[in-house]
Amino acid sequence: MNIFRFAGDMTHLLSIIVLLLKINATKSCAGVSLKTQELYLLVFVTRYLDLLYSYISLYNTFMKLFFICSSGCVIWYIREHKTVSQTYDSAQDTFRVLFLACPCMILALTVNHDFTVTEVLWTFSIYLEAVAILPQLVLLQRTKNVDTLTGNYVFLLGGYRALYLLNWIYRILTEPGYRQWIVWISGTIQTAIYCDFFYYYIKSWRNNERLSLPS
Amino acid sequence: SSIFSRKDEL
Repeated sequence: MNIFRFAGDMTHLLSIIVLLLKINATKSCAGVSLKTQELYLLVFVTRYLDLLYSYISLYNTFMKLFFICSSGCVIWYIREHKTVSQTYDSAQDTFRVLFLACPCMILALTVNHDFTVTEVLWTFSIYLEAVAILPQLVLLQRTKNVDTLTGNYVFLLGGYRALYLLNWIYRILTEPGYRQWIVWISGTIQTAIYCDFFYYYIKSWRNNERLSLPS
Repeated sequence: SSIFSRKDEL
């Protein structure tokens, strides 16, 4: 474990807490894409299957359980909560997630470390996480005025990925033989997708104006 | 790389 990875995990944890706080405090999920949240739950469930058969550390196990439970909780809020579900804009959140999930599964079946069920599902989760934010970014472009907490949520998610890039550079420099091409390439693409958002987020922050992504 | 380092990231 290194400081970059720990900071990345904490930023990821914070992003989910910010999202839950926003939904719970405002009793609204306006601007939040249910599709992205469902994709994240799928990412966590397919990636953390090793919870069933291997133990790495208390930290590792706790964080995996937190990510699965918290994303399930966000989905419950958006789908079931009597007040919050009224504020979900399904007419705007129309990204065809199958166009993301199917290519990721096909790629996972062809490009993987090992052709076993858990390894293919793990690889699928790596590819899927790279594109899971797209429905959320598309929704932000459509809903003109993005509320601050939702903007912060996406910014923290991007920050967690950027910290993971630093973590990989650090591990390459300090751990001879450490190679994770699938994770590195997929994670770099994922972080690149945030660059556009980072630009508009920082611009709106410096001009002290509402965040709005050009459609 | 050992199985440990492969899957120790979240």
